[in-house]
Amino acid sequence: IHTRFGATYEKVNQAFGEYFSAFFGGGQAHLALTNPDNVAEAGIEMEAQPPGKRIASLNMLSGGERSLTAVALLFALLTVNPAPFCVLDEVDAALDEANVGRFTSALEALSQKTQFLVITHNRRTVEAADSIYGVSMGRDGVSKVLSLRLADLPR
Amino acid sequence: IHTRFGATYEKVNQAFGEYFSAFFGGGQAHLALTNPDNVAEAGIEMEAQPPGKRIASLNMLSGGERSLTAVALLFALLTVNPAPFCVLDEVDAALDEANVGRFTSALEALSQKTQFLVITHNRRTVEAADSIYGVSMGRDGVSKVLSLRLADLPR
Amino acid sequence: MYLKKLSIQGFKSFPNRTTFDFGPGITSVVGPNGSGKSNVSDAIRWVLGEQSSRLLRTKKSEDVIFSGTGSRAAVGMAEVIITLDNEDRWLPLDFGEVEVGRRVYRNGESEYLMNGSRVRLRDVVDLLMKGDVGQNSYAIMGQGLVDEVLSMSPDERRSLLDEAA
Amino acid sequence: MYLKKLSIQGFKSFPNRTTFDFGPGITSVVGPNGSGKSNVSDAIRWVLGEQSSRLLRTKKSEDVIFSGTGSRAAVGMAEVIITLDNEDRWLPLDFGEVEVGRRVYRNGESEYLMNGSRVRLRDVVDLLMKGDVGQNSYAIMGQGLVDEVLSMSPDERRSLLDEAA
Ligand SMILES: Nc1ncnc2c1ncn2[C@@H]1O[C@H](COP(=O)(O)OP(=O)(O)OP(=O)(O)O)[C@@H](O)[C@H]1O
Ligand SMILES: Nc1ncnc2c1ncn2[C@@H]1O[C@H](COP(=O)(O)OP(=O)(O)OP(=O)(O)O)[C@@H](O)[C@H]1O
Ligand SMILES: [Mg+2]
Ligand SMILES: [Mg+2]
Repeated sequence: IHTRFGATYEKVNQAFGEYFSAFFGGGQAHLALTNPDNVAEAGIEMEAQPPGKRIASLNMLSGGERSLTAVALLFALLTVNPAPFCVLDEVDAALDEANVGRFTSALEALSQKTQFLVITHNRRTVEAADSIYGVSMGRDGVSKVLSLRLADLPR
Repeated sequence: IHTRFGATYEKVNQAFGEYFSAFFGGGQAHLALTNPDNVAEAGIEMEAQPPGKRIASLNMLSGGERSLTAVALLFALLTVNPAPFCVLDEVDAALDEANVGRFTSALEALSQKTQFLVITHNRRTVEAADSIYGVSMGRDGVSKVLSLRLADLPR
Repeated sequence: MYLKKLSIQGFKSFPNRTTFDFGPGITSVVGPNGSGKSNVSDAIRWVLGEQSSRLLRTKKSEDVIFSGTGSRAAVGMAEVIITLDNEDRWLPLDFGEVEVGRRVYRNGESEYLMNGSRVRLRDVVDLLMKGDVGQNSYAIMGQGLVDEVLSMSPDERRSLLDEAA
Repeated sequence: MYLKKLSIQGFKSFPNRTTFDFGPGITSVVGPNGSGKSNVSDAIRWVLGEQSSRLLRTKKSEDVIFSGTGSRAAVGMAEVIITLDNEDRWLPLDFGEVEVGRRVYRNGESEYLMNGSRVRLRDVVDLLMKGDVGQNSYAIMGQGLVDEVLSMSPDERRSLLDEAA
């Protein structure tokens, strides 16, 4: 696959597998071309196998496993082709404590190259941030914004 | 609306409005028949107005507001026609701290008549339970189950 | 009436017979991502007669059978049995307990059981409907589906209310 | 390059001009349900040229304009302006800062701005594409949409990868 797309595809596939096994503590995930003979037109399949399991199709994954697999692909794309900034709106909603930890440490590493705006209700995710904005809604239905420090947040 | 459906509809509509304004601290919500002249065939519309806001359609509600509105309708149905048991799978995922509190106090009141099985990652929701089951997955991909007490859970 | 006991064997991530004993109040189920919590809710939905692959997260009916893992072979049958406390005679049967069971084999064949003897799906659904324990009712809220009622068409919402009538 | 400043006025729940100053690292946005956090993410998506009503949670293009509340009248225009730090000349323009703006009026008419002067949508999209800041790229993940990539068709996934190439 000697095209520009081909080179990107190989790198993203590699990084996707690495993020996946870092998040799941093993297992493997990869992309596949629907038609390897015609790279220019082929679509992209996705496969994911958490460690110790035998997943027949992506719809057997749990809610949290699906979020984590999707984030692994997103972070792979950002690694191969860093976008200047990235907005994440409650991508951690389905994750348990341990997976939020894995998500935030990967986020911190990526934030060297990409700026992140992370909307969350999760205190652990907020703790990984360099700065915090609080949004509140008055009885008048108008949003107000305030720059916060971690100490300002409810326990 | 003198039919059995009609009587239920009126009661559910009433209870829906009450749960909604208890959850949102005001505002109002109600159901509407698509064709009041033909009750037997009519569909059901839903309207919700959080306090101080003017919502043109349900898709203007936020993620958490949508969950809370849906739970208000579910609890209204359970109030009018208590099902013997009810299973809730992470219905609190999008809710903030304060709304989780409102959800669990309504749950506790309803649990006098209906048994609940509540799957959650939210410690506050677990604290409202009478008993707790922990599910874990071994490296062999097999689920194991353990009866727990609140003190067993990670902080 | 309440759900007194749930026994799962060979269903999804539960190859070993696993039982839950429930009390009448609120029972919470916790655990890490992918541990099998939603599979428990699927088991309850399934034993009550659920046929929808979308709601069961499967493609074929035998996908609910434990399909094996790295270190454990697949099994040939899934079985879920619920024991309902019927002291209050909520269900019109003269038993203090009612057991409802469902099995499926690799060849796709299903069996339904009531108090140990084979019945048809119709018998299970008819009985449960009398007690408002239908499998497609509002009483089982799947993961990520809580706000589905807001995106339903007016006619779909109507069928929710019809059940409550 | 990074997003240095965001100014929102008349867009969704922000009738008053509201500005955010961002640093290059991780900024977290917190707040109660319904307070306006996702509206901030919608504002960024919108100013970058987003046209999809599904992703903007609207029906018509003017639905993004503050529609009034119990105690506050509706306004006639929505405006969002982002200031991008371009010290590293990531965007092929000889400015240390690049301002991109978008306005929409009640009559549905849209305006796009770059460093204060009116341009066409095409100009904005072309410029941003050069810096991999497209509005339909993977870089903005909406609420509840994180696992959408798992349910996409292979061709849809392909277009995600094409953007990264
Ligand atoms: N037929 C099957 N055979 C074996 N394992 C299965 C089968 N069906 C599903 N599983 C396993 O069940 C797991 C998903 O379980 P489940 O959806 O119950 O997780 P969960 O505890 O709800 O997690 P979350 O908190 O992320 O929602 C998958 O990882 C999958 O491996
Ligand atoms: N055009 C508009 N005019 C006025 N208010 C609007 C408009 N569009 C949306 N809103 C308001 O914005 C609110 C939703 O905001 P948003 O979706 O950003 O909440 P959120 O902070 O993300 O909450 P959650 O934590 O529940 O996801 C709605 O309650 C609605 O009233
Ligand atoms: Mg689950
Ligand atoms: Mg939101």
